[in-house]
Amino acid sequence: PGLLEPMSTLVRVPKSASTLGIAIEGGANTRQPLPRIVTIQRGGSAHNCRQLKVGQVILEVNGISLRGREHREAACLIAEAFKTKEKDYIDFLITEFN
Amino acid sequence: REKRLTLPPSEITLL
Repeated sequence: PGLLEPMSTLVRVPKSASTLGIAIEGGANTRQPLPRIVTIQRGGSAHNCRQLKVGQVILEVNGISLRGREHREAACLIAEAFKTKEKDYIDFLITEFN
Repeated sequence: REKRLTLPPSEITLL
């Protein structure tokens, strides 16, 4: 269903560094209902993949929708996705629009 | 719009 989001893009981030290297803000019941990327750290996996940008909103992580999830829950899902050894990448469904 | 303004800001988490 996430793929039906207008103007959304699937970005696969290989785990190329020991950190993911993004900061997010937002989550359900805040002014920013879906997590938005506010920082990309140089040298992190996200920076290395060159496709994630500050300001993008994350709709899904490995096919799991972040809609309705509070900030901490969304952050945990992303942290778990980075930590798991099942995959050597994370798929983000992102949109440029809030 | 009113409701939106009353929603709190989010914390920021580095991942």
